[in-house]
Amino acid sequence: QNTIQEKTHEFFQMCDIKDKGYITRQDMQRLNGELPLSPEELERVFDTLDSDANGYLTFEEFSLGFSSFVSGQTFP
Amino acid sequence: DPNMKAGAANEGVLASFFNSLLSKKTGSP
Repeated sequence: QNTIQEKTHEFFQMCDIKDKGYITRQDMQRLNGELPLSPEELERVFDTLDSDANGYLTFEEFSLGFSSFVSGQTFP
Repeated sequence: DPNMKAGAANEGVLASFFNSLLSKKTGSP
């Protein structure tokens, strides 16, 4: 559980480049060059994780998405 | 059900996203 929390935090910080405490659509688009996902796919990831659709992805929302991913997968 | 299909597609793209983050962090594909 701690490992998952640590990973969630690491990933959130990778996206939240300026350490704002939330991730914007622009932050997500910036990952385009770093991750093998198209801008459309990154947009879809953002929309899926941003459960209240306010345009800001909080750590809680991000964490929820990551938890559901982990629970549906075999974690290495 | 189109909603279920969209949900499955979103799960797929989320899995790709988190898998990519994991690979990036560990340095393995």
